[in-house]
Amino acid sequence: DPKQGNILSFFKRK
Amino acid sequence: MFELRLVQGSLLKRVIDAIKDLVNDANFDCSSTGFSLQAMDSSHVALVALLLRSEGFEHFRCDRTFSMGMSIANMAKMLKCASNDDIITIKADDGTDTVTFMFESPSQDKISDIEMKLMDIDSDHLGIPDAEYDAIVRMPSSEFSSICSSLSSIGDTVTITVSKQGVTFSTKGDIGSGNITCRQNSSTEKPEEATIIEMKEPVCLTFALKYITTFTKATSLSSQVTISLSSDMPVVVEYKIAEMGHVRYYLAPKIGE
Repeated sequence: DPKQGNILSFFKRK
Repeated sequence: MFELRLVQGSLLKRVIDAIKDLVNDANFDCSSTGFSLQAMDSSHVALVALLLRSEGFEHFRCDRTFSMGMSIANMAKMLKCASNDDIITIKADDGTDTVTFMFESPSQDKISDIEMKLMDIDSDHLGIPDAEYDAIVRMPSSEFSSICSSLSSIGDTVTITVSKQGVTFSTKGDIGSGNITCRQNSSTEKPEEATIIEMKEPVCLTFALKYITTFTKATSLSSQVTISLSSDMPVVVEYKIAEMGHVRYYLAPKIGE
């Protein structure tokens, strides 16, 4: 099954 | 000193209803620009960004930029004390650990004063890059909500495919599979009923339906929803709030096999 991505791997902390 | 007054109090109730199932606690950022929030769900799969611009309020005063940490569930409980046609005023003073909500009935014959404790919340802001999307779909928000709800009874994920044929929402589960295609329909006399698809590149992405369904709690905020998609990027599901701002949800896709 496809794995759920994590939002932190796309948008970095400021 | 921070004070805002919103004649259409039901709007705040609907905004909080639209985020309370996704976010537990959040810092509301108060500045001269407006009242905003950025928060992730506890598993860091989705992010919600809310903006209510100061111009949209009947009165808006914010002497200095600061954040108010609030439990969204507690805020929803407090807002239950407000009727839908109440005028809502939110007040906070520098250095206090409480926020006051005042609910006034339109005829001014009932006034409720509610005080809620603020929280210290450790949260970072994420930098959301301005992106060009491969495809942008605008469609009636009620239609999108109904599609998500229908597919949820069949499967756990939704695959959104945008092609020349239109936008297809598909799912697969133990009992079978389903797909629903919406074609561009801009000829309708009512703009709120239009479906408009802007496609630069065909795109196909899979998402967890439980999150997308949570986003549709914002349906009452806007007659149209905008779904922006790019390959291997989080989807943006946006509900505009007339004259005030928006609620935007970002959801990381399911990746690989």
